[in-house]
Amino acid sequence: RVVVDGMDHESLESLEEKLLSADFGVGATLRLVDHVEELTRRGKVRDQKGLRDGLAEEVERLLGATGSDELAEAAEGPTVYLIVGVNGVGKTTSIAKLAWHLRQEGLTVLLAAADTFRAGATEQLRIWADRVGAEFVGGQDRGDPAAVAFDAIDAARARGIDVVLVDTAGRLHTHRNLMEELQKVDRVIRRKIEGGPHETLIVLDATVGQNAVSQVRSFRDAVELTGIVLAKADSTGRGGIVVALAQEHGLPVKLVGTGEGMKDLEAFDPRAFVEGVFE
Amino acid sequence: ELSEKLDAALGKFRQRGVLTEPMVKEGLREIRRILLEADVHFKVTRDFLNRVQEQALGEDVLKSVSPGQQIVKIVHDELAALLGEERAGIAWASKPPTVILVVGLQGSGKTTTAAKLARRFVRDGRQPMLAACDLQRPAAVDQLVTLAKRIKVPVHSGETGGDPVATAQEALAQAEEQNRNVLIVDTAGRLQIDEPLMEELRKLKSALAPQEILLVADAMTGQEAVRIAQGFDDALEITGVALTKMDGDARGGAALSIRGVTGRPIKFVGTGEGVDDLDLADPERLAGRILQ
Ligand SMILES: Nc1nc2c(ncn2[C@@H]2O[C@H](COP(=O)(O)OP(=O)(O)OP(=O)(O)O)[C@@H](O)[C@H]2O)c(=O)[nH]1
Ligand SMILES: Nc1nc2c(ncn2[C@@H]2O[C@H](COP(=O)(O)OP(=O)(O)OP(=O)(O)O)[C@@H](O)[C@H]2O)c(=O)[nH]1
Ligand SMILES: [Mg+2]
Ligand SMILES: [Mg+2]
Repeated sequence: RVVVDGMDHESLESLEEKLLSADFGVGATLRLVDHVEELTRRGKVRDQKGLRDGLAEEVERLLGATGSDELAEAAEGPTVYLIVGVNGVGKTTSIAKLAWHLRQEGLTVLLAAADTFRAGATEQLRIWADRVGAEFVGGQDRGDPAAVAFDAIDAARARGIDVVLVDTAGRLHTHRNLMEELQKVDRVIRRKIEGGPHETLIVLDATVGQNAVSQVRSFRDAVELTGIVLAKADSTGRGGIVVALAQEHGLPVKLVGTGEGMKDLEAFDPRAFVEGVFE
Repeated sequence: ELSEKLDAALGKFRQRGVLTEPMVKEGLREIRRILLEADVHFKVTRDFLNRVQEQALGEDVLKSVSPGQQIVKIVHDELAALLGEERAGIAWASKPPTVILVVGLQGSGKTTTAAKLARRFVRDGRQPMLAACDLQRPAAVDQLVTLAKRIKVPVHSGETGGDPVATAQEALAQAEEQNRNVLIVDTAGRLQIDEPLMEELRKLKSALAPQEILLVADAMTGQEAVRIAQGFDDALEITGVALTKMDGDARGGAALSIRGVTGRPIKFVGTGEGVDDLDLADPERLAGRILQ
């Protein structure tokens, strides 16, 4: 092991623990520690501060080497965003927050309650639509989620609405029938709207561990993901797994949920993310 | 498979007889990676492996078993022993109703688990009642009321924006009045670092004097499982854990982290979205899943 000016086995070990405890995952942690060791060997890092800066720089680089972190818009007609993810991560609430932010920009928004399965799901989104000033389209209890997406897009076109946010039921990526159901919703949107869905965002819980890797792989097999919403970033979870996801899938974090209120949504800031890991 | 992997790693230790120190250390390095990949907390992993090392060193390698298999067996048995507990059922009250308080982070599965518990008790011939005390999340009351109707269990609810403690006290009075022998109280999800909301839970505990305080935790939780469990345990003294969404492919290292740091038993495992999808925790299966 390399020992340089206060850079020793203990510094690397404490760095490794920092990354592991922030849920970077074993693979990404080892790659990052190797990277920093290499910088030290080449004389680019001479002390603890240099070590942290070298690491911060590399993490920011990895997070930037992804698809765009902007939200795409339709060239004409309604813009449609499809929101997906496993159970309980924050899909419905994130949609409410995004709707509120779009409303602040003067856009008209329609919320499509395509979770026709879970108790109280449609009512939950209906209440949010009311609170944020968005239109609402729901479906029959246990009805076809794809039909709700279909109806919502028709309604948006008829009423000249700018953005449609499609809420879907939470689903574990290991349940094949549920992933096929999601593919059907996606297919209906693609057929109804040129270029749609303009974003397909997977919501991840900031306290998630390395299972996020399995989630993204499976969801990506089913639909074309364009970005991540990192919800519950106000928790003690750092969501470090997004670095491994950037490396493996080039998937950018586009939005960050920071609370349970409709205003609690921010754009992703890689620098703030890195600072959060080291505080 | 794990013991083959380990045998490959230990290939250079050709001697038969005793598990030597270098052999054990090499094997445990491999196991450490497996545990970390299963989301077990890095400190819990370290403490666990130190104990296993003590146990493994000097052990006689069984004639029929390879050193790799031997180490895996020691690790698996130690893990299952750690996760297990003799009396991990519900602590029934001598004078009904037994009160069960369901707590945890946002979205972990509390409302669904509360309904599953009620359903389980109905099937066991008991008379449960549900209390919808999440008066904050939109349609949370609606969600539990719908589930309660589905399983034909009476539910007492408050109004969104109301006082959860008052609602819980009303529910308790109703349960006693209606001779319900177990009351399951659903609460709003909250962060363990949210002081006012943790204080609200302490108030609920002192108003209800529950026999069980179940922490509902998501099986896919990463390293934070330690801080989350510690936070809820320090505030309330939880009595057990329900690990949800185990029908996915999360390895569930959170189970070891939570058990390791609070000493509380994993009592239940959620295995789906349906009201029947609740199993008693099986330490052998939890251990096997973590080590796969
Ligand atoms: N603290 C915090 N809580 C959040 C955040 N986003 C969502 N939540 C909470 O997490 C819980 C679950 O949120 P939902 O929006 O219902 O999650 P979901 O993915 O739609 O859940 P399902 O539809 O059941 O799969 C709710 O209690 C939300 O208030 C966040 O950024 N911070
Ligand atoms: N697949 C699966 N889904 C589950 C399980 N337990 C709960 N869920 C789902 O997880 C999501 C969240 O469950 P809830 O019961 O609403 O979670 P909660 O803890 O009450 O959420 P808050 O009240 O917002 O904190 C819902 O979609 C449930 O159907 C489980 O064991 N397996
Ligand atoms: Mg939802
Ligand atoms: Mg709930």
